[in-house]
Amino acid sequence: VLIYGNTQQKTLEVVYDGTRRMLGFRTGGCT
Amino acid sequence: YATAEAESHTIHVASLLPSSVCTHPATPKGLDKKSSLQVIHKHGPCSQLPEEKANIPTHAQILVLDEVRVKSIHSKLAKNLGYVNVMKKDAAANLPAKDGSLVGSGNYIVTIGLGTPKKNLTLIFDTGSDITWTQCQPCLRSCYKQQDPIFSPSSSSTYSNVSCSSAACTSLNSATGNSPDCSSSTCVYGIQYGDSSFSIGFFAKEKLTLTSNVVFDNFLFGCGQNNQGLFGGAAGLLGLGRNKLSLPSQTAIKFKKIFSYCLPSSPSSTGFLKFGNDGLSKSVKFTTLSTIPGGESFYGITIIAMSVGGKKLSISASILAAGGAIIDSGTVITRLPPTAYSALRFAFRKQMNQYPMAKPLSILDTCYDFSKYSTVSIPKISLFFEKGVEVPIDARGILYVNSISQVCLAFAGNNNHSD
Repeated sequence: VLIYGNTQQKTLEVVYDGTRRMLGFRTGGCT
Repeated sequence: YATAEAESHTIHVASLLPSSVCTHPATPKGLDKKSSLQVIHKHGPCSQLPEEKANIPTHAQILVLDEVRVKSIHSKLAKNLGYVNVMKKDAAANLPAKDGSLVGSGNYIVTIGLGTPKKNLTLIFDTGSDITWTQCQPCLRSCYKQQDPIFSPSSSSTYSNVSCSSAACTSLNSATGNSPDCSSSTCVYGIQYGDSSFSIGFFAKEKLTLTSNVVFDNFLFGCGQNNQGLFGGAAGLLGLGRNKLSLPSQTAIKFKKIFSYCLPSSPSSTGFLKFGNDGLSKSVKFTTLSTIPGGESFYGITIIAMSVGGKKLSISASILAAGGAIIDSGTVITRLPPTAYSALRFAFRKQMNQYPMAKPLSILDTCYDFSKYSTVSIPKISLFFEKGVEVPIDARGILYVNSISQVCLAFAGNNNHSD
């Protein structure tokens, strides 16, 4: 598998929605 | 740190080195802080784990551990799909054939409360595994040194063991990859990680306090009596996977399996782990989660394209999708199919050809010596997901810095197209 690791996730807000089976991203999520 | 230009980031080289001082905490926008925890890099100045500070691994060691975790993921998927030949190959690389889960060396930690009265425990934050466990007194067999006092069930008024005949005990099969055992009618869990680290103990229920206002009774967790391996000073693991024993599943009635996090830009700053959808920004762009056959606990995603310096790489979507894809908080470096990585590396090197290269760093083969520069310009990299979602990688996520004279492209290739 391709694995999207944590270095590339830095500063993004990563949203897991297990009920809707969706994954969200927002840049600048830590500020 | 960086000023964004059209297709590249301009970076002050001095800012590549991490600060030795912990900066102020991050907060999610519009946050209802009632359901939010701080996320901290295990080896940075914000971490309170003294054992870790005294034994901070080198970057090369971190990357070796990362490779073990990735091989463990591939091995687990191959085993579940019945790819015997692949398993033999991995066994030859000194991986245990019986890998119930992943290596427990994730880099980020959070603090939760357990028991009555509440005891704070610092746990490794892991979206790639399911059960939450902590070391427990009386440590019948073995406990490693941890920062927090070891949890004592006998001092808690809300602790209870799970019986062997319960459905929760049976569920351990899928959550850990191992059949539960039974001791005096008490369910015994065992979880082994890809690097041979493991935890064995009583499966139990306890009051879980995420924040002062968010408390769950009867949270199922592992009360470890025999714990050995690379967990550093953390008290255990927080399992954020998709199995029904994971934290998001057990708290689904309140949070509807919704959680979000932000990993900090450097070890000297903090991020957050937040449960529920209160305060979620409307600017979040959503793609579809999928399930990887044989790896149902993982969060599957579909990456359809990549760009470097604003230009899409000529990689077919079928190559990127060949083995599927997952997102994992415990893997450090993104692994791409070999063809995709070659294309990324070619484009990146081409746009970086004015800088002298440096020797490789473990699995990272594209490194540069920036010691003669005060600023450098690096191409922007974006990932494109299903549903038209473009995710630009932050400048801090493009480079992995060992030293100013060895700054590397923070991507690597898988060994096989089918991985």
